[in-house]
Order: sequence, then structure tokens, then C-alpha cells
Amino acid sequence: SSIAIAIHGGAGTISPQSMTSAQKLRYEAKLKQATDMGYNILAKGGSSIEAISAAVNVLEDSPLFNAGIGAVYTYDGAHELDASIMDGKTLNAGAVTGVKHIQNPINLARLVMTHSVHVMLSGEGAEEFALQQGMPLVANSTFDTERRYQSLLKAKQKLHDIKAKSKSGADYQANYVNWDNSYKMG
Amino acid sequence: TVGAVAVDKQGNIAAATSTGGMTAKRYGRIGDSPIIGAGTWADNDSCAVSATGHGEYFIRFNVASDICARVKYQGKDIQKASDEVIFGEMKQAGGTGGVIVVDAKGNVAMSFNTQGMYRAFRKQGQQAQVAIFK
Repeated sequence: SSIAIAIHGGAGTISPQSMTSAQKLRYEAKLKQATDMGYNILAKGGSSIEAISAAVNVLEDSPLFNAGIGAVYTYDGAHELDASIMDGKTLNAGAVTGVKHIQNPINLARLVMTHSVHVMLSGEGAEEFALQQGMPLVANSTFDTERRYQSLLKAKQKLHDIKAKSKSGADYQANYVNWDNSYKMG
Repeated sequence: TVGAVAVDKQGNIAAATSTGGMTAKRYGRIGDSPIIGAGTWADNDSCAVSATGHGEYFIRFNVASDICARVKYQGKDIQKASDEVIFGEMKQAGGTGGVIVVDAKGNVAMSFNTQGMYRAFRKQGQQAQVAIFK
């Protein structure tokens, strides 16, 4: 069969005007690195599962993307990570949600798929399973980046502004819902 | 959010998605990335999909699985099936984002209704192609 790999690093409000040439080059280099990493595994006869895991690891380890290091902040100033993986041959699948101390969540999702009888594990339970499988936990601060912190402050300031301009509780609720609907970009 | 889809020499396909969620999220909010069928799906008989974007919409429209169902049951190619879902009901409802897709023959499709999507692909015997904007 003909091998192929495709990757993404997120979509949304990015625009040519909001990115310098140097930034664009950094993104393109990392995307190419992740693609080539997966492709080389496929070219050597590796499985599609191995290839996509390795490619996603490259992106998780980069501060440029919203996954692993570089993940955005929750309202409380922490990071909660989610991941999933699926094997098209067997339809086996694994997923983890809301993990806070897993360096590469896709690796844990893969372990859920291959080493548990479940499909999805969440939060502390998922991390307990990681420990059982010999996967070390890391500090939540591992995922900190200044850029994402500034985004959190900006989002909170927006919330504060909505509160300040609202004339009543009902007014605040209506304004908040409007803002929230336009803001909830994953 | 990041993701990858691939087909190997045995013709087996797979999909993976990983994310930090959304800025300032509360209440243990979960988007589509860990939801099998919404943000991630793979079936050798149709295609493998990884999604990124407005998670609540990808969950409600079961995007990844829907694309593969159109391939499997309607015989559509992966680009057409992806465009139908990303630019169809989901966009009309207000959902934004995109997907990357491969099938067991080594075809690659990418579809997104936002200004840009960080993306790249590499087919057999070719160099990687990288793009960000439309």
C-alpha cells in the first residue's frame, strides 16, 4: 500500500497579518519535522499507530501548539490535557481527558487502547493508570508558557470588563453568554 | 490542538488528536479531541480523521465519524466528504475548524472553514508539503 501521513497544529483566528516571517518559519519548520518523523517510521515499515504517535509527540513537545508544552491555561491557572487515538484495522481506541501531569497525553491514550479494557479514562484515574503502567508524572508547571499566560490574563480582563459594564445581574448574564458563545474556540 | 493521521505499508490507517483545550475553560470542560467519533476516528474501510476547532460543534455534529460514514456508505472521496461536513451543516450552525484525513489508498484530504490551519502532509516518494493559511 502507498504510505502517507498528514498532521495539523490547530485552526482558528490565525492570519497572515498577525504573524511575522520569523514566526511563520518556526511553525513551518516544526510542522515539517513532525511530518518527516512520522513518514520515516512508515518508510521503514513501521505501523501507522507508531507514526502518528511520534508525529504528535513532536507537536506536544513544542511550545508553539496548544497541546503538551504550550497548552493553554484553565480559568484556575492550570493546564488540563486531553488526547485520543484510534486504530483503523481493529477499531480499538483509547482516550484520556483532564489529565494534568502527563508529559505526552497521546502516549497515555495509546496505553489505554493497548493495555486496558477501557476506551476513555479521566483525570486522577487516568493518572493512576499511568503510574501503574510505569509512566512518570510531571509537574503541571511543565506546560507553562508566557504567551499562553498572557492569553489567560486577556480572557480574564474581558470577563472583568463585561462585569463592569453590566447594569444588573441579568444584564451580566446576557453579556457573559454572548461573550462566551463567541469565545469558546477549542 | 494537534493531530495526525497515517496509512502504513500494510494499508492500515490510524488517527490521533491531542489538546490543551480552550483558554480559561472551567467546570472540567471537555471538547471533541478525546471524543472518539467527534474529534478522532479511524476505520480501514473508510478513512482516518483528526479534527481541530470549535469542540462543542464537532461533538454535536459527530464530525470525524460522519466524514467516514459518507465515505463508507455513500462512496464519496475523502475530500468531498470532508468539505460537505466542514462547510455544510456544521458551518451553517456556527461551528468553525477543520480536519485532516487519509484513506487506505494513501489519499490525503484537508478541509477547514477558518482563516488558517497549521497543517502538513507527505505522500510516498514525495517531500513534505507545509501550509498555514488558505
